[in-house]
Amino acid sequence: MNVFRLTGDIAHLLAIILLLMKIWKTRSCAGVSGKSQMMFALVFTTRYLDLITNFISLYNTTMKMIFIASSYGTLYLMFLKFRATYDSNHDTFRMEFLVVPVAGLSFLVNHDFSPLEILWTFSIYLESVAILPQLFMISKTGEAETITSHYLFALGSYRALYILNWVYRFYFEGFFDLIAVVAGCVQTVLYCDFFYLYITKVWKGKKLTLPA
Amino acid sequence: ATYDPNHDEL
Repeated sequence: MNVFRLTGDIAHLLAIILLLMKIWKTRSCAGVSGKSQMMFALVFTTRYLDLITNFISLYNTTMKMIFIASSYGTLYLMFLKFRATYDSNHDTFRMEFLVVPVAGLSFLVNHDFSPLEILWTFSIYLESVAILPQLFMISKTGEAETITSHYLFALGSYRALYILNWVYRFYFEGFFDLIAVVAGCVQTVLYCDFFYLYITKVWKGKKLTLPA
Repeated sequence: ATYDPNHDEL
């Protein structure tokens, strides 16, 4: 555990809490992609199956359980409790275009050809692209609520901080997980355009809107 | 190590 990893995890947790708070307080999930949220639930479910088989630490177990529970909590709010506010007309990204190639790749490129390891790899690859429906939705509507943009900034920062964690671990622990690093870099790059808009607009007190 | 079979990272 190093400071980058810890702040990355906190940013991730903060992102999830921000999203849940936005939906709960506004009683609405308008502007949130249900498809991205479904894929995040799938990511946590397939990655954290080792909760059953392997104990690492109290921190590890607690965070994993929070991530799994909150992802299903978000789905419950979006698809059951506040279903009427779900903006499905703008959430038109085709999930199969991500899930199918990612599933194929996780069978081909993994650390070990075992069920749990393939599922872990699947979750790493899927996480790297799971935000695309959300970004696609923003590009379709041309804007995002400020709280939604804070959520995305925290979520993007998490993987960027993990990259610093991997650099640290490479130099000080000789540790290097190619699959995690490549997928993590792809994931972070996908946010770059959003980061630019967020810093130039939201930090100056404006709403996040896309240039015409 | 090239990977951590325990996957301690979240």
